[in-house]
Amino acid sequence: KPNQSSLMSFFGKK
Amino acid sequence: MLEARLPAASILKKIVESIKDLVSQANFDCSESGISFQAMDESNIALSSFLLRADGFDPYRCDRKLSLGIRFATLSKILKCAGNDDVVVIRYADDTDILSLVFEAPDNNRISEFDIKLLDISSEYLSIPEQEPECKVKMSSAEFSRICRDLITIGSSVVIDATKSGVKFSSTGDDGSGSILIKQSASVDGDGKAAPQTTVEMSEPVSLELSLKYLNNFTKAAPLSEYVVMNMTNDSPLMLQFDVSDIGYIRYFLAPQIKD
Repeated sequence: KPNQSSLMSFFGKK
Repeated sequence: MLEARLPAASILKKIVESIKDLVSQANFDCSESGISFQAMDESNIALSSFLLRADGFDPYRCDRKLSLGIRFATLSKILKCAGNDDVVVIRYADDTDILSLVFEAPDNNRISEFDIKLLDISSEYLSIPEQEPECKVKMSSAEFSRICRDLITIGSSVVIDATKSGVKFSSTGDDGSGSILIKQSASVDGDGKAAPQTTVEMSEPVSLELSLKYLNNFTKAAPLSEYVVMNMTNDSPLMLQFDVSDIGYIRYFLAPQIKD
């Protein structure tokens, strides 16, 4: 089964 | 201070209904240019955001940047007290912890006023890279809602495959599988009015696997707009946009499911 990724691994904090 | 008069309460009601199950509380950021919002869900999988431009209000006054912390369950309950056609006036006086909402009935014989206690919320903003998506799909929001609703009866995730000919939504579960193909179309209905159509613009075919639970949550914004736009890039979050008439938009970002 694929793993759910987190948005934090794509978007940086401002 | 803030004073913003929105011609129809239905817009605000629909916006709050389409966010309240994803985010429990967040700041409304108000500035001269309008009211915006950005917040992730607790598990950092989905981000919801909206923008309502100042020119969508009449009048709109905001003389300095404000962050107004709102609990959505409270706002949702209060907005249920407004008629769809009521005018809504949103008011905030500087250095208070109260947001006032005034609902004016169309015949002007009923004016209700509610005050909400504001929260002090420290929010974390994400910088979303501005890149051209590899694929951009525009389709009927009602059709998109129906697909998400149908496929969650089969499985917990959907694979969206976009090619030049159309978009295929597939789901597999323990008891079987299903798929729905939406072809690129430009149709005209019986009245000669352009019917909702599906368009696909792409530089690359894209395949993304996404949680149907979240997508079904996002479809609560479908009553706001006839169309949904999906921006997709391989191995990147999906961006869904529902326009809020011509005054703004709601956007959702959803992190993909990735094979090891």
